[in-house]
Amino acid sequence: MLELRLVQGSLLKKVLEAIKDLVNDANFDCSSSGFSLQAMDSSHVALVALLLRAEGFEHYRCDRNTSMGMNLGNMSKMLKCAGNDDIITIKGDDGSDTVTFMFESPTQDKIADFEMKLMDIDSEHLGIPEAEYQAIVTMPSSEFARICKDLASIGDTVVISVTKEGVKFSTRGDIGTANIVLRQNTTVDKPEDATVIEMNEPVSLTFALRYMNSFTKATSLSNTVKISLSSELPVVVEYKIAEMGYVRFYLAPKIEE
Amino acid sequence: ANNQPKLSAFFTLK
Repeated sequence: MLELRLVQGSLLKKVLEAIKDLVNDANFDCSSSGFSLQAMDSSHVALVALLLRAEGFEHYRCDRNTSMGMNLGNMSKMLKCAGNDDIITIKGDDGSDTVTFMFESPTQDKIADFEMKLMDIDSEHLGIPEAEYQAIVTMPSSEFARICKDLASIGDTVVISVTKEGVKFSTRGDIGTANIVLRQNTTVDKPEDATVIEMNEPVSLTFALRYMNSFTKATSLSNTVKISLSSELPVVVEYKIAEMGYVRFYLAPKIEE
Repeated sequence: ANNQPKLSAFFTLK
């Protein structure tokens, strides 16, 4: 028996919009600690890791560890039927091949049940160890989205370089080149507008912009994004979900030809 | 695009 009641149902709607284009099918894992997911894109180049902690739900009941295979496109279709202010409850029974999403309007005058078929998914779980990163950049998520979108109109890849001067996003394509440098800026009115660069040593890595742009679909989940860089490791692009957890995207760097 | 490694080059399967 599983029953997870999320008052801020819009969070789940946003999570699905953030990940459904990157991953088609995924197993949602439910345990006493929370509701989570780890899945790779079909080419196994990028990975999404989601955590919604149990404490973030108004009511959280998960009698035993459960894995529910869902088609994210279908799940998104169902969640789009929930209002932005709706309370969403995820319900499942042991051994059942369906999951139910219940949507309640804030005034409780409309209650909807959507039952979705589950699927068997052979997913490969990767062990992701804690790592030291050479540089961690925290910046407004909207600025990161803007940069990725702008650069994708010029080139296919972005070189992200962190030095003590700042963080540089560069691309080149048939029509020319582009460089965008952000300097650390903590003298802002609102903390979420700050750009903070923590650098242990300079680092420069190349990534496919197609994936970076896909990650920015999570922009509405958080005002800030944290980009952790290390040579020898996939980049981590993390959007914190207030009070609840995170969506993290991992992307393997391209090797210079 | 053969200069794009997969994640399995960095992380091990559990």
